[in-house]
Amino acid sequence: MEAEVDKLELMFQKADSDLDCILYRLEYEIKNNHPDSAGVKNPVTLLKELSAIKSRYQTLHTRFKPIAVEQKETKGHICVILNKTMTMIQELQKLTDMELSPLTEEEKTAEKQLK
Amino acid sequence: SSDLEKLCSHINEKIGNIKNTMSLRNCGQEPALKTMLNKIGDEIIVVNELLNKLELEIEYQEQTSNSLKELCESLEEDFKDMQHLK
Amino acid sequence: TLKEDVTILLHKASLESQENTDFIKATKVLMK
Repeated sequence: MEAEVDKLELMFQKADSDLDCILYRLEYEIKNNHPDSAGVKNPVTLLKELSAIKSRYQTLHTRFKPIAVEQKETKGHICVILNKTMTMIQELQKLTDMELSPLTEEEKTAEKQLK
Repeated sequence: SSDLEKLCSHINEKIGNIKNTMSLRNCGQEPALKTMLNKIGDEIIVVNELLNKLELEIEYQEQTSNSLKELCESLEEDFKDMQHLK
Repeated sequence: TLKEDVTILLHKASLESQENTDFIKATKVLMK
């Protein structure tokens, strides 16, 4: 059984390297037939660049997703603390019987925006 | 069996690559295909520029995330001070 | 297509940036 498995493994390895060789020779032939001229790249180069930009997009997309989630959480947390702070200010105002200056237009706008 | 599956998809991927490259073999001859290739080349340049912008935007987003966290921490400090005051 | 996907993500990211900038500005106004 062991021998059979080894034999199979060798066959897969040979197939793998044969495929590499075929691809290499194909690319070599295409590059020879269509050398890069001014501004026009050969098809093989374009194919490689296409897969490069696809994987670059995937990487950036993967990097972006958690940032958006994290920002949403932090903004939610900030709103909770701000609300608690505003409530606390009102309580302190009652306790001290202090008269606070009313919110300015800018503060009202900001409060509305955060709501 | 999962290893075997991985092996098969690895081999299939290589065969797919070879098929794609084979289809490019006659690209240079026909003018229509040549034009198409040029267009793809131009599009790749455009998409790369968009990706550069996207990368800058994401870096800016990461900085903004840090600013939001700092803001949150300073708000929490303020709130603790007020609690203490109360 | 890939180009559209990149454009959409770029647009989404820049919208988020604008929203975050406004949010931070409003928060700082109230913190004063």
